[in-house]
Amino acid sequence: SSYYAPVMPSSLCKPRRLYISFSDVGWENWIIAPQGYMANYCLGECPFPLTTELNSTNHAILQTMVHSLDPEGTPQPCCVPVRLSPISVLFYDNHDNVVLRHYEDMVVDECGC
Amino acid sequence: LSTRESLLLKSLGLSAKPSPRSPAPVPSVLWRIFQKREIPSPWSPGQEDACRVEEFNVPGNIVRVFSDQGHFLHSGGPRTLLCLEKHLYFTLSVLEDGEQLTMAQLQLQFGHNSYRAPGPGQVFELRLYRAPPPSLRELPSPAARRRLLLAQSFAQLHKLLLFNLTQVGRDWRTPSRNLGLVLEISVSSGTGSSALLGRPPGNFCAGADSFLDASLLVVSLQPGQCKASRKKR
Repeated sequence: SSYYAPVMPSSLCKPRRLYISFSDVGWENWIIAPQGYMANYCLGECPFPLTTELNSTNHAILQTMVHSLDPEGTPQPCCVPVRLSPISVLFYDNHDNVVLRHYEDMVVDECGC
Repeated sequence: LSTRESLLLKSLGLSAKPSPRSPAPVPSVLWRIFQKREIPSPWSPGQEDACRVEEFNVPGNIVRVFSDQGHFLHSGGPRTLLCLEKHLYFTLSVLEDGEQLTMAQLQLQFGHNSYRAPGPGQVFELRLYRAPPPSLRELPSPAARRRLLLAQSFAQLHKLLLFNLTQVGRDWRTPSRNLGLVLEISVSSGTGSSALLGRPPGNFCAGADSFLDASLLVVSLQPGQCKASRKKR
C-alpha cells in the first residue's frame, strides 16, 4: 500500500541562493565586470502529489505516483531549472582586447520537477 | 581545478584563461552597453534582446574593441604636407568559427577637437588605404602599392572620427587578406601651400598631431548561443 508523508515546505523543489564570486575562482584579473553574480541552483523534493507551485511536467506527476507505490524501484522526479536568465560579462581576452559578451542561461530563476 | 576550469572556460567560448599584459582602458561605449544591460528598463523587464546590440541596431551577442597593433610610418620629411602616416592592424583571428561579423567600426581618437583649419583655404585630408600584400611592397611608388579605401576631408578634426569598415572586417576573416590599413592624414595642397611650407611643420599639422590611437569595434553573433530560453511549463 502507498503511504503519504507530509514534506516540510523548505525542502520542496525551489531555487537556492548561490553567489559566484569571480575572485574566488581566481578570474578577477581578466574579468572587468561584474565581480560576481547570483547564479542560484535547484534543490528540493518532488513529492506526491505534485502541486502546481512545483511547476512539474505530466511525466513528473506520473513518476511521483509510481514512486509512492514503489519507492525502492522508481526515484522521485528531479528538481531542475525551468527558467534561466542571461548575463553579460566584460573582460579582456588573450590579446588584451576588451570584450562584452552575452551568455545565455546563466542564472536560475525558477525550478520545476 | 585546472581541468574543470578549462572546460568551463571552453563553454564560455574561451580557449584559455586570459592573462592581460597591458590592459587598455575600457571604452566608454562598452561600459554604457554593459551598464544598460545590468539595469533592465522598468518598462520592459526581461524583454531586452541580449542578442542584438541596440546601440548600433545590429544583431550580435559579442562586442569586442580591438586595439591597434600597427606602427607609425613616415615617408615624408618635415617639409611635406603629410602630418601622419600609420599602419593599422587588428587581430581579427580571435573571432571563432561560426561567429558572424555584423558590424566593424574604426575609431580614430584625437587628444582634442581642432578649431582651426591648417591654413587659409586648407583642409585636412584623411585617407585610408588597404595595406599592400608583401609582393607589392617593393614597388617604388606608394601609389602603385596601395589601394585607396576611403578619403575624407575635414576643415577641423573632431576628437573622435568613426568609419564603417564592416565589409573590410568581413574580408579580414580570411587571415591572408588581413594585412591591415594605412592611415594618412595630410594638409591639402592648393593655394597657399608654399606659405604653409614656410611655417614650421608642427603648425599646419596642429590638430592632426594630437592623434592618440586607433581601435576597431566589432559586433558579432554566435547564432547557436542565442536560442530562445525554455518556456515555462
